[in-house]
Amino acid sequence: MNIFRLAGDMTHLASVLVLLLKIHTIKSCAGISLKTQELYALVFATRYLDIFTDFISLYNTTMKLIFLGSSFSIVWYIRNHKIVSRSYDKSQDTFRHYFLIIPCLLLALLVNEKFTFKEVMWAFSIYLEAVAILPQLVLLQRTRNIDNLTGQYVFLLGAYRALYILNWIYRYFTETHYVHWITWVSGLVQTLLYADFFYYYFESWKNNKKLQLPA
Amino acid sequence: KEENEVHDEL
Repeated sequence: MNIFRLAGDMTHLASVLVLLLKIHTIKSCAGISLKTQELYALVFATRYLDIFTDFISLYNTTMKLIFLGSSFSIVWYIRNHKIVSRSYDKSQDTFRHYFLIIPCLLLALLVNEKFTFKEVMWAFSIYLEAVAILPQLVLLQRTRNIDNLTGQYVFLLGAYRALYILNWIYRYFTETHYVHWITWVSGLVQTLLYADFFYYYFESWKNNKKLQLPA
Repeated sequence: KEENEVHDEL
Protein backbone atom coordinates (compact mmCIF):
# COMPACT_ATOMS: atom_id res chain seq x y z
CA MET A 1 0.00 0.00 0.00
CA ASN A 2 1.30 3.48 -0.84
CA ILE A 3 0.01 6.98 -0.23
CA PHE A 4 -1.23 7.38 -3.81
CA ARG A 5 -3.30 4.21 -3.66
CA LEU A 6 -4.66 5.00 -0.19
CA ALA A 7 -5.57 8.50 -1.39
CA GLY A 8 -7.18 6.92 -4.44
CA ASP A 9 -9.26 4.49 -2.37
CA MET A 10 -10.31 7.26 0.01
CA THR A 11 -11.29 9.49 -2.92
CA HIS A 12 -13.29 6.64 -4.40
CA LEU A 13 -14.95 6.05 -1.03
CA ALA A 14 -15.69 9.79 -0.78
CA SER A 15 -17.40 9.75 -4.19
CA VAL A 16 -19.65 6.91 -3.05
CA LEU A 17 -20.43 8.68 0.22
CA VAL A 18 -21.25 11.95 -1.58
CA LEU A 19 -23.67 10.09 -3.84
CA LEU A 20 -25.26 8.21 -0.93
CA LEU A 21 -25.52 11.53 0.94
CA LYS A 22 -27.29 13.15 -2.00
CA ILE A 23 -29.69 10.26 -2.52
CA HIS A 24 -30.33 9.51 1.16
CA THR A 25 -30.67 13.04 2.54
CA ILE A 26 -32.30 15.09 -0.21
CA LYS A 27 -33.97 11.95 -1.62
CA SER A 28 -33.04 13.03 -5.12
CA CYS A 29 -31.00 11.47 -7.91
CA ALA A 30 -31.46 14.40 -10.31
CA GLY A 31 -28.56 14.48 -12.73
CA ILE A 32 -27.39 10.99 -11.78
CA SER A 33 -27.26 8.35 -14.50
CA LEU A 34 -28.81 5.06 -13.35
CA LYS A 35 -26.95 3.37 -16.21
CA THR A 36 -23.56 4.40 -14.87
CA GLN A 37 -24.61 3.12 -11.45
CA GLU A 38 -25.69 -0.21 -12.95
CA LEU A 39 -22.41 -0.50 -14.83
CA TYR A 40 -20.46 0.17 -11.64
CA ALA A 41 -22.45 -2.46 -9.75
CA LEU A 42 -21.52 -4.89 -12.52
CA VAL A 43 -17.88 -3.75 -12.35
CA PHE A 44 -17.66 -4.55 -8.63
CA ALA A 45 -19.64 -7.79 -8.94
CA THR A 46 -17.25 -9.11 -11.59
CA ARG A 47 -14.09 -7.72 -10.02
CA TYR A 48 -14.61 -8.95 -6.47
CA LEU A 49 -15.45 -12.58 -7.25
CA ASP A 50 -12.41 -13.47 -5.15
CA ILE A 51 -13.72 -11.74 -2.06
CA PHE A 52 -14.28 -15.04 -0.28
CA THR A 53 -11.45 -17.06 -1.83
CA ASP A 54 -8.44 -14.71 -1.66
CA PHE A 55 -8.09 -12.89 1.63
CA ILE A 56 -5.60 -10.04 1.16
CA SER A 57 -6.27 -7.84 4.20
CA LEU A 58 -9.08 -6.64 6.40
CA TYR A 59 -8.85 -3.29 4.64
CA ASN A 60 -9.17 -4.92 1.20
CA THR A 61 -12.16 -7.04 2.18
CA THR A 62 -13.88 -4.18 4.02
CA MET A 63 -13.52 -1.81 1.08
CA LYS A 64 -14.80 -4.46 -1.34
CA LEU A 65 -17.89 -4.97 0.82
CA ILE A 66 -18.45 -1.21 1.00
CA PHE A 67 -18.18 -0.76 -2.76
CA LEU A 68 -20.39 -3.77 -3.48
CA GLY A 69 -23.00 -2.78 -0.90
CA SER A 70 -23.11 0.90 -1.86
CA SER A 71 -23.23 0.36 -5.62
CA PHE A 72 -26.09 -2.13 -5.43
CA SER A 73 -28.02 -0.09 -2.88
CA ILE A 74 -27.67 3.05 -5.05
CA VAL A 75 -29.09 1.13 -8.02
CA TRP A 76 -31.91 -0.18 -5.80
CA TYR A 77 -32.64 3.34 -4.47
CA ILE A 78 -32.89 4.90 -7.93
CA ARG A 79 -34.97 2.04 -9.34
CA ASN A 80 -37.30 1.25 -6.44
CA HIS A 81 -37.38 3.96 -3.78
CA LYS A 82 -40.72 5.70 -4.24
CA ILE A 83 -39.39 9.23 -3.71
CA VAL A 84 -35.91 8.93 -5.21
CA SER A 85 -37.09 7.09 -8.33
CA ARG A 86 -39.41 10.03 -9.08
CA SER A 87 -36.39 12.32 -9.53
CA TYR A 88 -34.80 9.95 -12.02
CA ASP A 89 -35.30 11.25 -15.54
CA LYS A 90 -35.39 8.13 -17.71
CA SER A 91 -35.86 10.17 -20.89
CA GLN A 92 -32.52 11.92 -20.38
CA ASP A 93 -30.50 8.84 -19.38
CA THR A 94 -30.54 7.25 -22.82
CA PHE A 95 -26.98 5.99 -23.33
CA ARG A 96 -27.13 2.42 -24.69
CA HIS A 97 -24.90 1.00 -21.96
CA TYR A 98 -25.46 -2.54 -23.17
CA PHE A 99 -23.37 -1.52 -26.20
CA LEU A 100 -20.51 -1.05 -23.73
CA ILE A 101 -20.84 -4.44 -22.04
CA ILE A 102 -20.48 -6.69 -25.09
CA PRO A 103 -17.24 -5.16 -26.46
CA CYS A 104 -15.72 -5.19 -22.96
CA LEU A 105 -16.62 -8.86 -22.60
CA LEU A 106 -15.15 -9.71 -26.01
CA LEU A 107 -11.99 -7.77 -25.24
CA ALA A 108 -11.70 -9.56 -21.88
CA LEU A 109 -11.92 -12.90 -23.64
CA LEU A 110 -9.08 -11.86 -25.93
CA VAL A 111 -6.87 -9.84 -23.59
CA ASN A 112 -6.53 -11.15 -20.05
CA GLU A 113 -3.83 -12.21 -17.63
CA LYS A 114 -5.00 -15.83 -17.63
CA PHE A 115 -7.80 -17.51 -19.53
CA THR A 116 -9.80 -18.53 -16.45
CA PHE A 117 -13.33 -17.46 -15.56
CA LYS A 118 -12.16 -15.28 -12.66
CA GLU A 119 -9.39 -13.60 -14.67
CA VAL A 120 -11.63 -12.96 -17.69
CA MET A 121 -14.27 -11.50 -15.36
CA TRP A 122 -11.59 -9.39 -13.68
CA ALA A 123 -10.31 -8.04 -17.03
CA PHE A 124 -13.95 -7.40 -18.08
CA SER A 125 -14.47 -5.34 -14.90
CA ILE A 126 -11.36 -3.29 -15.64
CA TYR A 127 -12.42 -2.52 -19.22
CA LEU A 128 -16.02 -1.83 -18.20
CA GLU A 129 -14.99 0.57 -15.46
CA ALA A 130 -12.99 2.56 -18.00
CA VAL A 131 -16.18 3.37 -19.96
CA ALA A 132 -18.77 3.16 -17.17
CA ILE A 133 -18.79 6.95 -16.72
CA LEU A 134 -19.93 7.62 -20.31
CA PRO A 135 -23.71 7.54 -19.62
CA GLN A 136 -23.14 9.94 -16.71
CA LEU A 137 -21.05 12.36 -18.78
CA VAL A 138 -23.65 12.33 -21.57
CA LEU A 139 -26.37 13.01 -19.01
CA LEU A 140 -24.37 15.91 -17.53
CA GLN A 141 -24.18 17.54 -20.97
CA ARG A 142 -27.99 17.43 -21.07
CA THR A 143 -28.48 18.60 -17.50
CA ARG A 144 -28.94 22.34 -17.50
CA ASN A 145 -27.97 23.10 -13.92
CA ILE A 146 -25.73 20.45 -12.36
CA ASP A 147 -26.08 20.51 -8.57
CA ASN A 148 -22.92 20.69 -6.47
CA LEU A 149 -23.16 17.17 -5.06
CA THR A 150 -23.46 15.64 -8.53
CA GLY A 151 -20.47 17.66 -9.74
CA GLN A 152 -18.42 16.65 -6.70
CA TYR A 153 -19.44 13.01 -7.16
CA VAL A 154 -18.19 12.90 -10.76
CA PHE A 155 -15.04 14.84 -9.89
CA LEU A 156 -14.10 12.45 -7.05
CA LEU A 157 -14.88 9.43 -9.21
CA GLY A 158 -12.51 10.72 -11.88
CA ALA A 159 -9.85 11.81 -9.40
CA TYR A 160 -9.60 8.37 -7.76
CA ARG A 161 -8.39 6.68 -10.93
CA ALA A 162 -5.97 9.54 -11.60
CA LEU A 163 -4.47 8.86 -8.16
CA TYR A 164 -4.29 5.17 -9.04
CA ILE A 165 -2.14 6.08 -12.06
CA LEU A 166 0.32 7.73 -9.65
CA ASN A 167 0.15 4.53 -7.58
CA TRP A 168 1.02 2.41 -10.63
CA ILE A 169 3.97 4.68 -11.47
CA TYR A 170 5.16 4.45 -7.86
CA ARG A 171 4.82 0.66 -7.82
CA TYR A 172 6.56 0.33 -11.20
CA PHE A 173 9.62 2.08 -9.79
CA THR A 174 9.60 0.45 -6.38
CA GLU A 175 8.55 -3.14 -7.10
CA THR A 176 10.38 -5.47 -9.43
CA HIS A 177 8.33 -6.95 -12.29
CA TYR A 178 5.34 -4.81 -11.42
CA VAL A 179 3.78 -4.49 -14.87
CA HIS A 180 0.00 -4.59 -15.45
CA TRP A 181 -0.78 -3.30 -18.93
CA ILE A 182 -4.50 -4.12 -18.60
CA THR A 183 -5.08 -1.81 -15.63
CA TRP A 184 -2.57 0.79 -16.83
CA VAL A 185 -4.07 1.31 -20.29
CA SER A 186 -7.67 1.07 -19.05
CA GLY A 187 -6.98 3.41 -16.14
CA LEU A 188 -5.41 5.94 -18.49
CA VAL A 189 -8.37 5.79 -20.90
CA GLN A 190 -10.76 6.09 -17.95
CA THR A 191 -9.01 9.19 -16.63
CA LEU A 192 -8.74 10.79 -20.07
CA LEU A 193 -12.52 10.47 -20.51
CA TYR A 194 -12.85 12.90 -17.60
CA ALA A 195 -10.46 15.43 -19.17
CA ASP A 196 -13.07 17.87 -20.43
CA PHE A 197 -15.19 17.44 -17.29
CA PHE A 198 -12.15 18.29 -15.14
CA TYR A 199 -11.53 21.37 -17.32
CA TYR A 200 -15.09 22.72 -16.93
CA TYR A 201 -15.18 21.70 -13.26
CA PHE A 202 -12.06 23.73 -12.48
CA GLU A 203 -13.29 26.64 -14.64
CA SER A 204 -16.55 26.77 -12.68
CA TRP A 205 -14.65 26.51 -9.40
CA LYS A 206 -12.10 29.22 -10.41
CA ASN A 207 -14.71 31.67 -11.74
CA ASN A 208 -17.09 30.66 -8.98
CA LYS A 209 -19.92 30.06 -11.44
CA LYS A 210 -22.33 27.16 -12.02
CA LEU A 211 -20.83 24.01 -13.55
CA GLN A 212 -22.02 23.72 -17.15
CA LEU A 213 -20.89 21.22 -19.77
CA PRO A 214 -21.26 22.31 -23.40
CA ALA A 215 -23.80 20.12 -25.21
CA LYS B 1 -0.01 -18.24 -5.30
CA GLU B 2 2.47 -15.94 -7.03
CA GLU B 3 2.11 -12.30 -6.18
CA ASN B 4 0.90 -11.21 -9.59
CA GLU B 5 -1.86 -13.83 -9.70
CA VAL B 6 -3.81 -12.29 -6.83
CA HIS B 7 -5.09 -8.82 -7.60
CA ASP B 8 -4.19 -6.88 -4.48
CA GLU B 9 -5.77 -3.61 -5.66
CA LEU B 10 -9.45 -2.70 -5.39
